[in-house]
Amino acid sequence: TARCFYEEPAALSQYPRPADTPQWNSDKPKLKDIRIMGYSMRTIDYRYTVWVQFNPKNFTANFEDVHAGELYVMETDPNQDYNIYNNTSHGWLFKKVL
Amino acid sequence: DGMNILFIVVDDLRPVLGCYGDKLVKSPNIDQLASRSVVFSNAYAQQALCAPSRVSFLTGRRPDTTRLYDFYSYWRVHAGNYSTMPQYFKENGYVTLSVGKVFHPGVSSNHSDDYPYSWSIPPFHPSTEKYENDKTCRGKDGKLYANLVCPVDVTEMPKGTLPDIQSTAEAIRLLNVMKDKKQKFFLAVGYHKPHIPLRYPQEFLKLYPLENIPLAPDPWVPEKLPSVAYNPWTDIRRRDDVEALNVSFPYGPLPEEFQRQIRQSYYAAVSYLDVQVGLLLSALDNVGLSNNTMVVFTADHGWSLGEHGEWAKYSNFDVATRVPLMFYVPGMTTPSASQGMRVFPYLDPFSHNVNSVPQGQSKKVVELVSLFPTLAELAGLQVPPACPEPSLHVGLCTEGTSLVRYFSASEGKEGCGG
Repeated sequence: TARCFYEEPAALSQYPRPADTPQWNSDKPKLKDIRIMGYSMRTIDYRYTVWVQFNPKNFTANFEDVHAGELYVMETDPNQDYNIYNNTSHGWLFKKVL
Repeated sequence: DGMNILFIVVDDLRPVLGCYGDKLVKSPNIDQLASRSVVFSNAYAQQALCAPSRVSFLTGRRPDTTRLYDFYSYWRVHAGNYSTMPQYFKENGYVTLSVGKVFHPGVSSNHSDDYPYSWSIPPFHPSTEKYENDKTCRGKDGKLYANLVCPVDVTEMPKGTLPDIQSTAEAIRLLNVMKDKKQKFFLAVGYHKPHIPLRYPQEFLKLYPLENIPLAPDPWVPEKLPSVAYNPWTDIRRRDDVEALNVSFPYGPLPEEFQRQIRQSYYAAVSYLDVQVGLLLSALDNVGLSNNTMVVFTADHGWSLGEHGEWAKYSNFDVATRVPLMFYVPGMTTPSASQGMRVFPYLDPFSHNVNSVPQGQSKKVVELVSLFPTLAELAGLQVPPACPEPSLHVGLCTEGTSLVRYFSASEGKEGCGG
């Protein structure tokens, strides 16, 4: 449940992207070229990531503008191969939480 | 009166270590350190990229506060004049020393590894560091290339050595100097391998016959992976041997045989690193400092070894962000050894077969941004306060939390029905 999720310690990580599709500077975009930031929150049970619009001029992330999402349930998918963000209520729940 | 600190950070090391349960790797010396340490099995970097991760854990601030997501800004100029962990120790009476790659070199650490703020003397960089990306790999045709897969005859290398071998020698020299000075020290040693190029003494290949090297369990690009989440591993595509494979962009894949060779060389580079760590820790015994020096062992981030059709780091996948993290604290994680007894006898990966079990393990999900408050507490220094939101204007605070409370906490899911 969301309560359990919140009481578990979580690790946050992030990664920038210049665009929604892979291109030659996707791995290491310069600050001025960043348009999207992927924010990940992980616990023992989940890794939840939202890729949101990012403005490099004022360093703001717009969580209203979600480009894509990822959700992996570690118990059944430890290698994070099966993204269930779009196809279950879990995805809907985490969108609501954020 | 506070212990010394030996802070070992490894470039691009994912937890492919015996003490993390990897059955293939030969890492006896790091496993031995783990057997005397508390080991965190779920530790994560805040960004899977060298400079942003290192500036984050060295300042105790997240990338959104350091505002470093690439390599091209210095936090003190671009974001805020944040104190760093070594600077804090220096201001509390420690001699602080940097060997090898601790800060990422260049703009992001002011072309000086943040000296003199963070370090008491100019940081040491091995003289052979500058050859790291030169054409030093001998190809099948006998010519020299700048390959990704690069087992070498060390005697043929520029100056007949490799950067991490030089770093170990310098770190041991500094331990001898500090032993005589009887002054508390914070010695940070940054090892370059297994960061690419996978350039290591060729004899380590014998530990990993190619027929024993499996592909990644999931070498395909996942069906529902958003395209924005995929990293096209452009850095390794530019190495001579990979370029010659003419692999399609962005999804490849690499030929399976070559995937095995990359994985083989990554493991070989880990064992080569294990030897360097073993020599360094054995030297700690030799100078009689094992009983009053804490050792921290970690990495700046992980590395994809073909999982999800990806290589390198540059993503939010666990294989790219999960890192080894262990703390040896004499008298806390192990009983203090009697005078003269060796705590870290050197173990040869070519002959040592016993995998030692970590002394203590924590499954808690923790972050590298917590290193600063954890080491401050372990050293008996005032723990920096938690940062307010936002904290761009605050010089000394931390966005992590001290992990010392987990050192002896009973495991299990507190707060969620135990």
